[in-house]
Amino acid sequence: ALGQAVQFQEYVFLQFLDLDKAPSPQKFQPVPYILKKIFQDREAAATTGVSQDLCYVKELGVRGNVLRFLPDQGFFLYPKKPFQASSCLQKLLYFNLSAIKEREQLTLAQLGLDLGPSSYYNLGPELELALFLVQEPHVWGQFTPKPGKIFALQSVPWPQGALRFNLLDVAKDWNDNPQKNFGLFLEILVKEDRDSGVNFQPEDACTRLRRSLHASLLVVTLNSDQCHPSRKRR
Amino acid sequence: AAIPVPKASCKNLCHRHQLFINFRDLGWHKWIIAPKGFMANYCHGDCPFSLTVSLNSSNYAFMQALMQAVDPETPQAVCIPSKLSPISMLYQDNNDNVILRHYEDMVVDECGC
Repeated sequence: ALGQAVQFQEYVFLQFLDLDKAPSPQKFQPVPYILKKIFQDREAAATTGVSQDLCYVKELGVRGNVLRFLPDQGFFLYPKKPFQASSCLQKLLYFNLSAIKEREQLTLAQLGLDLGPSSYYNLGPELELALFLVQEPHVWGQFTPKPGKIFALQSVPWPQGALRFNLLDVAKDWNDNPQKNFGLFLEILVKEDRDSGVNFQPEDACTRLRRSLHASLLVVTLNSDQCHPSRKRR
Repeated sequence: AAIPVPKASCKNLCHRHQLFINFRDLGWHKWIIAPKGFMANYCHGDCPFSLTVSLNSSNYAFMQALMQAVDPETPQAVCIPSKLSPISMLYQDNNDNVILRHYEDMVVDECGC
């Protein structure tokens, strides 16, 4: 009976944490730098007794009290007939937003793409990254991007290192209409620069890029139950 | 009428005690990344009428302690947290999301009657 009582109490507290039950992850995910920094800053402020506004993330300049780092659950595409001859990499990016509760308001959705430390030198300057919104459902594994099914969001010439994209409107739409979340289509194009004199091996470079590419979505939400707009700091 | 004043030794008076919450003891270390635990503290001790003024007491505690002195069947004023502070928690859910949240009222900074 005591064990059941403890379990019940734990369940009630976990609901307070917005968890249905205690998670049991198989392995810990790496903690991104920004979350680590915010955590350490808040701990330092608590230690020194500095008053904090828990509903404002000053490091990101947005209101919010829950920060989630969502891993990409998509996959690489290996079309038999490449989308374009110069296509180096194609990937479907997919982020599961189901953890966001109804009463949470999205205030930031930032896509992070890390191409790896040596992307510029490996691929040369003639690199272009294109990001599309997938607008129609497709059969997994048989995805063929066609005009009309994807909507161009952004194009970045000469990308390198870590890139950030503001996807707040897109994420709000996905959150309001989960059935419309078909993910994003990412393509990296390479133009071979024969005049540069660089001994360029696109296949090797693209293989390395596939290995080093890392995508994630940082989402900040504001829970109105915990952050009242009229509440004044004492 | 003179009110009998119960004697209370200093160590039994309402004050903050240390309580470290170790997430490993709760089995929560499997999903909480940081912190490993935190000093939550707790309040415990007597709130005798004679000291309700000096023990960071509320007006209500003073009145209750006064009534208790007159009528012993009235329960004594209780020792409770009077100032709490938040902590931040980094944890992982079942979708492999890494989450940072701030929770209010997790650490007892001060106690009172």
